Amino acid sequence: TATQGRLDGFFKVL
Amino acid sequence: MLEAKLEQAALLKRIVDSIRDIVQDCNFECSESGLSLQAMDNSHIALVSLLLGKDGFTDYRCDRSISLGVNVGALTKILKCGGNDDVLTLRAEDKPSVLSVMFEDSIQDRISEYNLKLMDVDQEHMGIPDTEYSASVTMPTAEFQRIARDLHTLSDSVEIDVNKEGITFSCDGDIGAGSIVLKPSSNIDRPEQSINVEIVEPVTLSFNLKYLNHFCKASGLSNQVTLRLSGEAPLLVEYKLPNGFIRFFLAPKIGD
Repeated sequence: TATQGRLDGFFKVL
Repeated sequence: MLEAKLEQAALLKRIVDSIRDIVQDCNFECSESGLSLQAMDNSHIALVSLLLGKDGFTDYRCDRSISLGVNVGALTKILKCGGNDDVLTLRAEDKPSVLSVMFEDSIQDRISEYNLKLMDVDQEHMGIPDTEYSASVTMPTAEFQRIARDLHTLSDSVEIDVNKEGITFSCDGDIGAGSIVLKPSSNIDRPEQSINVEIVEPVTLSFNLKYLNHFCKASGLSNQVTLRLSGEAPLLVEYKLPNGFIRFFLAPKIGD
């Protein structure tokens, strides 16, 4: 089954 | 200090209603240009980004930038004390410990005022890169809400496929499977019923339906919603507001 991705990889902390 | 008046309390009530399942505590950032918010859910799966430009308010004044750390549940309780059609005024000092929320009901000649205790919210601010999306689909909010609700009765996740023929939502769960296909259409008499598909390349991604149903709480804010998808990037679900927007980003499911 597919695993839920996270946003951290896409958006960088400013 | 901040002084911001909305003609109808319903706007802020609906905005807060649409984020309260995702975010517990957040900072409302008030500046000369308006009110904004960016917050992620605890599991870092979804992010909400709100902009309410100053022209969206009847009156708006903010001399210097103020950060209002708010418990969303507490704000919801206070907003429930006002009527949808009440005029709403938010007030805060430059270094506030409370946010004043005033409701005016001109018909009943009733004025009520509540003070919400503010808090320090330690929050990371994320940079949202400009993304060239492979596909953008604009559709009636009610349609999107219905699809998210119906498919969630069958499964926890939905596969969204966009190609030049249209957009397909499909799911496969324990009790069975379902799919909905929407083809591009334009309705001149009722433009809010139109379905617009812009596509650079076909895209297929899977998402958690629980979050999509949370986002759909924003349906009362706009007649149309836009979904933007690209590669394995987060899905963007956007509702336009008077002089602003509320955007939800949702990380896709990976692999199968």
